[in-house]
Amino acid sequence: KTLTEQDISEPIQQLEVNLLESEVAYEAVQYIISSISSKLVGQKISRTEDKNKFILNLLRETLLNIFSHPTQLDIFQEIQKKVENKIPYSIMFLGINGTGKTTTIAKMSRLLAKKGYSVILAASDTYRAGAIEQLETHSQNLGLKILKQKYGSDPAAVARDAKNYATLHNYHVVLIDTAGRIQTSKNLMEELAKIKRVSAPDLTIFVGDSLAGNDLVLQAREFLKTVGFDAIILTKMDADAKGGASISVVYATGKPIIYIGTGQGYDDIQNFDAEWLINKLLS
Amino acid sequence: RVKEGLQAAIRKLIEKDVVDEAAIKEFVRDIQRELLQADVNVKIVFDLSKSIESKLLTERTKSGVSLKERAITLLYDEMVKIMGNEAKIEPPQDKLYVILLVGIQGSGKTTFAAKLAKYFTKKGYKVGLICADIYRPGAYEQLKTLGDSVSTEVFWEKINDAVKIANDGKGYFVSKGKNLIIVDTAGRHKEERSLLDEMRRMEESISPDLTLLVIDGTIGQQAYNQALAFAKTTKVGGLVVTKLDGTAKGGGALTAAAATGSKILFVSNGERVDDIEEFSPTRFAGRILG
Ligand SMILES: Nc1nc2c(ncn2[C@@H]2O[C@H](COP(=O)(O)OP(=O)(O)OP(=O)(O)O)[C@@H](O)[C@H]2O)c(=O)[nH]1
Ligand SMILES: Nc1nc2c(ncn2[C@@H]2O[C@H](COP(=O)(O)OP(=O)(O)OP(=O)(O)O)[C@@H](O)[C@H]2O)c(=O)[nH]1
Ligand SMILES: [Mg+2]
Ligand SMILES: [Mg+2]
Repeated sequence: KTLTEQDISEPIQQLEVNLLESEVAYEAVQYIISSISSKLVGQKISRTEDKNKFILNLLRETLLNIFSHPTQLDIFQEIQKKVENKIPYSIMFLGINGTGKTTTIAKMSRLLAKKGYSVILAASDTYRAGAIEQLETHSQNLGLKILKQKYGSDPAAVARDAKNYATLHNYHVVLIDTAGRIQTSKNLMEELAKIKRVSAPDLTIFVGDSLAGNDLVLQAREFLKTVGFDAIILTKMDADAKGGASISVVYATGKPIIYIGTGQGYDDIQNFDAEWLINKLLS
Repeated sequence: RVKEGLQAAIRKLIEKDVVDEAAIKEFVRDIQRELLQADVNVKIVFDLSKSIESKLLTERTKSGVSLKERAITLLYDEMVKIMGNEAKIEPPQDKLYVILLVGIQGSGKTTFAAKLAKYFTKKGYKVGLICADIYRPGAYEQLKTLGDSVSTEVFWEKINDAVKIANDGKGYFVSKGKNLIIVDTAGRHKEERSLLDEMRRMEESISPDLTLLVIDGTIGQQAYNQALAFAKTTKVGGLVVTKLDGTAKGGGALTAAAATGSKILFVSNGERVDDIEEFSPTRFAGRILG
């Protein structure tokens, strides 16, 4: 038979609810269901074919398209290229308050150390209470060099000094921590853009909270537009996040998710696997 | 942008020549969209909108203006039912009052502890802060720095027992004549069994007069299940919603209120220790709906 709007209206409504409950942002849900609906109406399915199964396959295809849209990034390949030229590779981390930037930096340095790279930390959050002590404790736990100045000093200067130090002393990777900030604060976003201009990192990573709702899309878009970033890390997936946030943020920015945070320990970071996420969502 | 949402929906409704069933259903669908985009829990959105729809359908013979007022009143009343009216905590000044702060990682507990300390100091209470977070690197330094900025003493011990720290801190501050103690704890979520257990033991041991669940204003659909886990483990007596200086509408906090059966007491709208407000239901509803 040929599918009509009426045939699909109930399963599509149910799909909308399921996607929303799986934590996909409202705007991304509308995009997904309208893309599926337009492919469904007028579609011929055999009498025996289950229309729900047909819809599920279309959904899987639509989600895969969202995730395969960004150019994939092999971070270790990029690092290796610079390391071979004896130039340090620098990575800057940004995002709103409390998403897990500082903790993620600690996890990344563990990953890098396991691959044999030397890492230096730049304490460019010179603002928040306890920020420098927090990163310093991580550096002590992990046996890493940290570059820091006193609170209130210029974050861009700390980042630039860390890069210079890395070059002088042959460190492979510089990880730059920045203070969390709400993306609607013009001054703080300008400060961040300046830190990026001055330190010129090879890679900028947006760190988002997988528990965040529709706001994640607003955050990501504004950081992308005002400062720019190349990749995304979503944290706190161990809180039993359904993972819908990953769809929202990739749909909204076209940037790849490279890792997910799965806990508070140094090893609680995993490669992001779109197939795994889609299976999780559809289960 | 949300301001357009509800106002546009209402305008659409009353500008119709005939407010028939279809017009009401369209209005309800518009409301659902606003609430979903504000991160209110899906089931709550559908329950709330069904209730409004049935009431409006039986009253649609009203004139345009009164229908508009009716729609707004219904919506507001449904939300107040969930988040509560204004409610202030007014602890006695002549005996000890202990407030326990709990919540998910990064929600803003430590920062809020200092804000609350300043809030109560201004009201004449003698406040003490306890750092009972034994996990997060720099947790004590963070609370100590914040405590210094609001001239409030911070108690801490370099031991591996959060419950003992809280108890020792309580004893210490009692001996110092404090009448209001705020206990900051480590972030935790519903899957971390041993941390939930620590929180339960902490509450049993120090018997706080009030346990506040600190909710990140940006939280999405997970708000319900996470808040429920906290409410099952401790007696959540109130909520704090943070980071409302951003673009988050805070629907997750509304959801958490429904899940815990408790009221929103405070709003945090900035990083500074002065960025704290007593909860205002009109302002909060306005934020969600416009
Ligand atoms: N469960 C869990 N907790 C996490 C994860 N990543 C970070 N956290 C916790 O989240 C809290 C905040 O982490 P931070 O690293 O301080 O976050 P931040 O983005 O640097 O915060 P600001 O610098 O204040 O903006 C800490 O308690 C971390 O342990 C994760 O993947 N899972
Ligand atoms: N913009 C903004 N930032 C806030 C607000 N409340 C807290 N923060 C920031 O959010 C981040 C996390 O705050 P914390 O107080 O460390 O959160 P926490 O709940 O104690 O975190 P854990 O102890 O790791 O669970 C910090 O950067 C705070 O400055 C707020 O209302 N607005
Ligand atoms: Mg940080
Ligand atoms: Mg804390």
